[in-house]
Order: sequence, then structure tokens, then C-alpha cells
Amino acid sequence: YTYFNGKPKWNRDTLTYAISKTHKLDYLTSEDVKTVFRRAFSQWSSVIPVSFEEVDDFTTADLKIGFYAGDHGDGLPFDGVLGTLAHAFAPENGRLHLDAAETWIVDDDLKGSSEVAVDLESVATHEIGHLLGLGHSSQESAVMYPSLRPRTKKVDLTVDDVAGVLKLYGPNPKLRLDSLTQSEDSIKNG
Amino acid sequence: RNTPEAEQSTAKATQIIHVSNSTWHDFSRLVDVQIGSHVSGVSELKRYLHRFGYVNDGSEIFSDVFDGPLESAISLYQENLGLPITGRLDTSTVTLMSLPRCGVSDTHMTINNDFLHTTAH
Repeated sequence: YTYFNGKPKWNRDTLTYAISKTHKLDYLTSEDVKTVFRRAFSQWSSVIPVSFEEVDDFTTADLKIGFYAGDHGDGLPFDGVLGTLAHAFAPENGRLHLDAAETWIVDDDLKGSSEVAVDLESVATHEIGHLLGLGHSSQESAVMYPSLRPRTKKVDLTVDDVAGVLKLYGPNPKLRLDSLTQSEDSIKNG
Repeated sequence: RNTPEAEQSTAKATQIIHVSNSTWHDFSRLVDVQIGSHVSGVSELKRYLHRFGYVNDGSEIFSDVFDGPLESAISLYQENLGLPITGRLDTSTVTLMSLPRCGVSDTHMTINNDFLHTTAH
């Protein structure tokens, strides 16, 4: 695991997040997207003493999530189908942008989806890692590995992901060690 | 040995890269290009590596020559992505470069410097 230079992190135990009501997709309901992000945030909040609160007010939220196409003004233009899927900024910037040109899927029917379909929860979980201060991992099994094949799901944090974020934020008092063991097994299983 | 299903899956994954994305680079023709070669498409590869922080060139105008800095950039890419570090455009490296990915740069990151301490415990 790696961090952004300077190891920036949030110095709060609760972060608010909002999903843009204007920069959205026409083929996914806002509830679908919210459900995916709730699951993704819960992965991280289960291991560190930081909780995430969903709010409606996009402008005041700590973490701002939206779908954007092409050049959207942050110097990191999206490039159409596949290529770069999303990006997020280091603490305490809080912006998480997803490429609106992708074919995002929110269900588990990966094989029945388009050949260029990308699992939203996998990318959301990865990008939240960036929002928290993690960089990319060189371990292919890790959520924070930079590449993701279309039609694949990678949402379970591995030991590498957890070790990285624990070093930044310390452990959640409710952290269950058996969940880490399970992650370690998942690495052994490739 | 791959099962027939797995082989089919691999073939499909490769096909995705070739057919689905007009904006993304297909680097497959660069497999095994040697240092010193002048091959069309190398400039695109340099642009890709520059995009993700591996090539430091302020001009952003890249030649098609496979030069020493490109070899170094490929080695660093391989190290960061957990590939065998060869500095060469082997199949696994080129395949990985053609996969969709996060837009955040791989470089300018701080590697966990407590690793040895952690390992000792």
C-alpha cells in the first residue's frame, strides 16, 4: 500500500458525503447509486474509527460524488468508454468523480452484462480509499490496485488495504479480526 | 492448465480491449519492441506513462523512439503494478497497460516506510 505524499488524512471521526443530483446517470436510479455507496463506505468504516453520513447538501458535504464526462474542469479529463474509470482526490479535497461514459452496473449479474460493463461498487470502494488518503497498491488482489477488468467485482478489503488505512486512522474498536483472516484467505486464493 | 471456460474468458477479456474503446490505446503491437527501436505507437505509450506519472517530460511531445528513459519508466511501472521488473514490453505488461484503470497517478506516492518494522513484529 502507499499514501499520497505527506500522508494527508482527515482529522475527524465523521465525514459527510453527498451524491450529485445534477451530475448523474439516466440509466441508474439515485437509490441504486446510494445503495452501492452505502455498501462501499461501510467496508472502510468497519475497519477504521471513521463513520460516513449521507447528506443531501452537495455543497457542504465533505465528500462530493458525481458522474462527469470528458473535460469536467479539474484538469483530469475522462476519456470515454473504459480507459480511466474514475478518480478521487487526497484528503481533505473530498471530490470523487466517475466517468459518465462507462457502462456502470450495480447488480451481480456480471456475466449477463455488456462486455464493457464496470462494477460501480468495486470502483467506488477503490476511490473511497483515495478519499481517505490511500494511494495505489502493487498487490493485484488489493482493492487499491489501480486496474480493474470489465465485468469483475472486487469489493472486499484485503489485508494490504486494511493495513494501509489502519496506519492512517488506527483501528475501529469494533474491528472484527475474523474479517481480516477472511481477507488473508482471499489473497491466498488469488 | 486453464479450463476451456477460463480460456474463453481470457480471450473475451483481450477482445474487450481491442474492440470496445476507440479512445483507449491498444498497445498490443508494441509487445517485445526493443530499446533503440523507432516504432509507431511508442509515443502513445510514453503519453500513457506520462499520464500516470512515469515519464517526466514537461514538453509532452513524445517521440516514437524506445529510449532509456522509457525503459526506466516501464521498470517503475512494473514495480508499482507488481509485475516482474524487466524494463521490457512483455505481454503481461502490455496487457495490463491496456486494461481500464483508476485515473489517479501511480507515482508521487509515499511507500509505507514502516514495512521492515512491521515485518519484524
